[in-house]
Amino acid sequence: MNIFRLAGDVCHLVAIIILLLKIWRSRSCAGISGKSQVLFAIVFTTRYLDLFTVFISPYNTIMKVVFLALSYATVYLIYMRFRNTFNSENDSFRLEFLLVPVIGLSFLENYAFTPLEILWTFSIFLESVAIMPQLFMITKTGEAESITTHYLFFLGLYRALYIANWVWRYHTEGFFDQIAVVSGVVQTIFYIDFFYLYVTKVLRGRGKMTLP
Amino acid sequence: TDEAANHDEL
Repeated sequence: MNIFRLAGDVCHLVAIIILLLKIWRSRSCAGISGKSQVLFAIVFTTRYLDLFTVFISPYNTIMKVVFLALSYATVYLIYMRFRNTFNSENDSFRLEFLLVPVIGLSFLENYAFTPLEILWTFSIFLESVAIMPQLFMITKTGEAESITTHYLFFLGLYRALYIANWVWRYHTEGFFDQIAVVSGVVQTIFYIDFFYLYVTKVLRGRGKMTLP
Repeated sequence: TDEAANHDEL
């Protein structure tokens, strides 16, 4: 464990909590893409199947349980509790455009052709594109509440910190997880234009982020 | 490859 990975996990946790609290306190999921949240729940489910078979550390196990619980709680709030505030017509990204290539690629490119390994690879590839429906919804509605942009900021920052973690682990222990690194770089690239808007619009404007 | 052995990252 190193400071970059720990900071990354904390950012990830903060992002998930920001979103969950926003939905719970505003009792509304307007402007939130339910599809992205479903994809994140699938990412955690397919990645943490080794929760009961592989024990890494108490931290690892606890964080996996927390991420699973919070992501399913978020999906529950969106599709069950506050479903009347869910504007599905704005959440129109075609998930098959993401799932088909990700499933295909995870069968082609993986470390071992075993169910657990293919599912792990699937979750890595899926995570890199899971935010697309949310970013698509923001471009479609042309705006995002500032709390949603804070959520996206921490979510994007988490994987950027993981890249620093991979650089650190490569130089200190020769560790290099090619699938995770390539996918993590792609994922972070998707956030770059958002980061630019976040810094120029939200942090200065202190208001809603309206796309040009 | 050893990465496949144990994915120790979240």
